[in-house]
Amino acid sequence: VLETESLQKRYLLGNVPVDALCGVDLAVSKGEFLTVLGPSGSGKSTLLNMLAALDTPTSGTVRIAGTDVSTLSDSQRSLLRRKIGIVFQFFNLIGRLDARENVELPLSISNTPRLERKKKAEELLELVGLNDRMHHRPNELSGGERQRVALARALAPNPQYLLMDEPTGNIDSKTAKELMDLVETLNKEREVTIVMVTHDRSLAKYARRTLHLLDGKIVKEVSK
Amino acid sequence: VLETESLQKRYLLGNVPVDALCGVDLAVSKGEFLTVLGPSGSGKSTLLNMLAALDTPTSGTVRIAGTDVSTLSDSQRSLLRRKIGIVFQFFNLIGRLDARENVELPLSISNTPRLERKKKAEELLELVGLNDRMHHRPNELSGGERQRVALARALAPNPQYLLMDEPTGNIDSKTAKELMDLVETLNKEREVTIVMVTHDRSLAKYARRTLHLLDGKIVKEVSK
Ligand SMILES: Nc1ncnc2c1ncn2[C@@H]1O[C@H](COP(=O)(O)OP(=O)(O)OP(=O)(O)O)[C@@H](O)[C@H]1O
Ligand SMILES: Nc1ncnc2c1ncn2[C@@H]1O[C@H](COP(=O)(O)OP(=O)(O)OP(=O)(O)O)[C@@H](O)[C@H]1O
Ligand SMILES: [Mg+2]
Ligand SMILES: [Mg+2]
Repeated sequence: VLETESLQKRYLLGNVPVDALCGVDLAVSKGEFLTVLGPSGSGKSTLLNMLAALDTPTSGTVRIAGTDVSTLSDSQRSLLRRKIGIVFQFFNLIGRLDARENVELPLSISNTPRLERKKKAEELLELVGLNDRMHHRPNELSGGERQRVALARALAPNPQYLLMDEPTGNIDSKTAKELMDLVETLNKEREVTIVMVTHDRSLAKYARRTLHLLDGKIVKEVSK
Repeated sequence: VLETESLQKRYLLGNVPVDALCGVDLAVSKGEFLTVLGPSGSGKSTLLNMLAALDTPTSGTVRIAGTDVSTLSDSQRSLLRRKIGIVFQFFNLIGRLDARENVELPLSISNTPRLERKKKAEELLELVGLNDRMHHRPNELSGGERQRVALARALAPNPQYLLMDEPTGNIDSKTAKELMDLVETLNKEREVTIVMVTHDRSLAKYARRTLHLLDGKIVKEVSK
């Protein structure tokens, strides 16, 4: 359901090229839980942005549910994105909205009625342990609380794909385990396809397959 | 050299009070390496902000090198801050400056000559492994690279105190070890006093003493 073929991404800094991805071939099947490990700067976040159709490759293809993303119009692409929940490495929460409003945002984009949106957002914030922080804005929350709001927002539209970039980087091990158990249940019960980028090797146990990225290439693959 | 007495910090959200710190007594001696652990939302970042004299307590005192911070004028306080290097949880890099300029910033505030600033910034960026990312702005760097720029910037003014909030949250274990070895050398050779907030229990081995914070109070203390 998620595929890349000879995927390359080259950034240009002034006229200096930086190759973030140098030919990545990847195939993730429906309901799979895949982990991506790799050193800082190896291209993990860049790969996630490609899989979420948020950025365009320099060359190569990205296919989501069999469709080549580069052939889609802007409106087709944003319809596709509604099926993808993404937890960014630095959250990208909206500063002037409170926690509940941030979680409601993807639902208001897809025209869910106001009361239903509100109820869904409150349920998700309770699920991640933030029932008494619903009206805090991002700068009134701790680092780990912001990360949990970002996860709740990614889950709001009941996505078929969940892409997570360091989902527990700012959270203690106990809270991290609770969140991972939640994510694992989604994977097992609702067949949500999950790609998780992490540095925390202890999280690799949740996934069936682990890819190691180095300088923009997959150098190792480990399956259980 | 760093002390707090019955330190309280209460935030007001509208008219709802949130107690982030509820009476913290702490004494850190010169050249000590102290780790602070605790669940998400327990008050760790708030405590660091108090120790860095960046925020004022609701009640209680903060003393840095024997001086009660609340008795200082603004200009005395900013002179004191030059001795303190801080690595924020989300870096607070300046978006329109590149990596080198961000690292130079504390040196330009203290009127270090331009060429000397430039050389020092380049040395530090090499030390943290970013010699080929010097002219990237924060949004042209990966998460872990930004974190390393933030560490290099905190070290630029040769601080006597180094306060670090999740210094390895976005970095792989190999890079993290290299950075921690660097920090440990500063502590042993230059007697830099270090307070490090982390969720990563494997980092506690670098410190002699570990404090556990829960709901704004110190609930446990472990010394080697
Ligand atoms: N401006 C604010 N207004 C209201 N509450 C706040 C504000 N800033 C922080 N808080 C609350 O204070 C508590 C402590 O926050 P702090 O950032 O110190 O936690 P932390 O231990 O660093 O957590 P983490 O490990 O998640 O970063 C949190 O529960 C947070 O919601
Ligand atoms: N806009 C940009 N312009 C130039 N180079 C960039 C840009 N964005 C990213 N890079 C470079 O591309 C490389 C890959 O970045 P990416 O964010 O994918 O790494 P990562 O594996 O997620 O690292 P981390 O674990 O530190 O978050 C990095 O070396 C980075 O410096
Ligand atoms: Mg990244
Ligand atoms: Mg914090």
